Amino acid sequence: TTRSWNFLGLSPHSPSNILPKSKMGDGVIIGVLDTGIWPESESFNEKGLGPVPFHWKGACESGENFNTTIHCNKKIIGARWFIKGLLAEYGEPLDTSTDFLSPRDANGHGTAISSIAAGSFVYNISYKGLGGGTVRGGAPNARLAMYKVCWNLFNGYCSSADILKAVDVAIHEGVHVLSLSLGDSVPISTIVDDAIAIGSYHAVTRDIIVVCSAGNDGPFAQTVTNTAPWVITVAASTMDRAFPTSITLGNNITLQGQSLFTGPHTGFTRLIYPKSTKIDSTSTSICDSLSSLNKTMVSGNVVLCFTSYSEEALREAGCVGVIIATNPSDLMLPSDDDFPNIQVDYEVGTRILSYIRSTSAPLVKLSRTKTVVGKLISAKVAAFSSRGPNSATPAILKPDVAAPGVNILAAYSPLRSYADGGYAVKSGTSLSTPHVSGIVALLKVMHPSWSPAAIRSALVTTASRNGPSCSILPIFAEGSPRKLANPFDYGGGIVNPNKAAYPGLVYDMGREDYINFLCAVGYNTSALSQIVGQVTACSSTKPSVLDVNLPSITIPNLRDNINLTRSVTNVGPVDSVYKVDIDPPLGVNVAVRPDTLVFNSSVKTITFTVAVSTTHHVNTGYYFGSLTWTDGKHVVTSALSVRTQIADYTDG
Amino acid sequence: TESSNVHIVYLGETQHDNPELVVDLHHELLASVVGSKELASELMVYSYKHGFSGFAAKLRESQVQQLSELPGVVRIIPNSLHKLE
Repeated sequence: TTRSWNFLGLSPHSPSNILPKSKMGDGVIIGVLDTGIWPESESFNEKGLGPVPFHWKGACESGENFNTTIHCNKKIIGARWFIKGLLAEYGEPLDTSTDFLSPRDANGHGTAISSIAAGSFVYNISYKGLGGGTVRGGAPNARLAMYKVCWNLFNGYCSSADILKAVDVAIHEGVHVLSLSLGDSVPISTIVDDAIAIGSYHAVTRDIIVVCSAGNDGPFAQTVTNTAPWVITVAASTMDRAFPTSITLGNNITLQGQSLFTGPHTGFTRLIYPKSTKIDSTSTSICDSLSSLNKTMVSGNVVLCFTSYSEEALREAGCVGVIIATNPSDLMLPSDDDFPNIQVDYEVGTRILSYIRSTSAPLVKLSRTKTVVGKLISAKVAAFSSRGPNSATPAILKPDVAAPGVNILAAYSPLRSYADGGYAVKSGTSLSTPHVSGIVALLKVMHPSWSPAAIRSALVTTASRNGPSCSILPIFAEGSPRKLANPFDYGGGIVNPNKAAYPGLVYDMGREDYINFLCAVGYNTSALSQIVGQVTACSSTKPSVLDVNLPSITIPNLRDNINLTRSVTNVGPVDSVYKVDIDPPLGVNVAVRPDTLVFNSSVKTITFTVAVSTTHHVNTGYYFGSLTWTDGKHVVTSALSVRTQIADYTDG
Repeated sequence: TESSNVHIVYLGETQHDNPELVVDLHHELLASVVGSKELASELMVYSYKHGFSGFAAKLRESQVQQLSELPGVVRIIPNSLHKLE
């Protein structure tokens, strides 16, 4: 976070952004469902915070190495732990020696998430000199309630029974925002079988905003998780910061890789491309296993590996560093000071290999990683970030938005060897999610009456699809190959908090919209009445998922002409006139009626119709466009994603 | 011989403002299938009683089937693991 908030336009030094107007989230309570919290971290100091919000009904629970009176304060106002579901399923005694039976975080994940969403200002933090600056949360004055539902058993898992209990308690205790950096495995559950979807439905109908991670199964399509239309699903992007690491070859050519190598440079060292000593059909790379490596050859040298490597095997074989040529992953592991691991792409890897083969004694020098920030570095969607379309309900666009989630420096459990003074660099949609949770807290202060759907709409319709401000260049999505990003990569785009605070129009939703959605996905009257808590019937004409009032339009199977509806509510100046601007997907006709929306003191919400037809005569993949309303000042953009399906089969 | 696993029995919106009444309802519902309130208490893992109504309990497949046929039960879903992202 030493850079991410500046990247998002929320630098505390700029008076024009929403930080002052939102009182930095003061009064808002963010509930985090995660691995617990390390309360001694400076990120959770209570300096400058006023009394705990009066409506708060929560509490801290003492437990192993966690004392309520010592460890909770005006920042951490709630801390509970839930493990009964995990224990009941996997039996007692479970080996709990790797965690604390309390809200204390042994894993570090929950501490990071909490500090990104609502951590206090902590100055002069870096990771061993890299990425230095001020660490803080998006809403530094917001309060935190930790619900520990994930445990450092099996390397960090959480049972849905425990998650649901935490959501139930959090609703009761009075959180405003729930932040869940957790995901399902692919194939994902449908909404009716998804505990997070069920719990979050009841939270959202009580005006609690639920923010969830999209998952780390990208760049493959249909991998996005947490797809309920009432939650905000967050993809991960990079930001305007890079960690280049110089690789100087013996012929004095210097190439650049990426790393978090903080040790001294290696000096010129022998560079080896190892050959396997035997055929191993199970290995993807020679560098994967010690048995594949010729120890005599690689000992004392830097090795070049392709595709993958095992640091343990290389260290045991006596290597002093590794250059790994691989597909872009955006996942960099911190290097130990004495063992640099530098990532390069295949192009650079091939150049290095060519050098090795061109000389009898190849040499290389690996230099300490540098931190580079600024407009020369453009953000892109991270390779690992899970992609749409939504495999559970394709007409519901997921993810909703993207936020920084690559190489985020945040508070961590000091028990982790890679944490430097209680701070570590991590990547994942887990890290992008609390960025949005923090922003949501700011918006909640500025617009306390906005519904969760209105806040989501504001985030989605104002998100950036171009590079840094002033740039008209579209954002790329990392993958194989790198490509222009589309709504399945980043939803509306990379979140833009300063614009989201003044969206002009919002696509609002309430209980009735959710009921229509539940009818559309097949709930019957009896089940629906139970869910809603009163006798409720679906209309005789089955509602269409296409009409769910989302700030996006996704049509997964366009054959005949389709008319769908949306409603927009004016949250800008009372007397406003908006005109439509349509950028249709290739080969798709889109017409909007009316094409002008006139708002005044008596007209706050207007419904419009979107007529969509295709000119394609064959099944196609998705084509993308946009539908934008503008009054000359506000620009309210919805993504259009349309797949033509003429023949009655799916071809992906 | 039938093994039991944790299941989440989802009952929708809470029907009472008093959480204790909601908990009693959960025990009664489970007891109606497992045979006694004592056994229901033993099998109960959680009562969800504030934001929505439901419970998590260790159940055999036959009990899941019986419960799913009772009025008021919206859905029964098996407990599953979620991962950190």
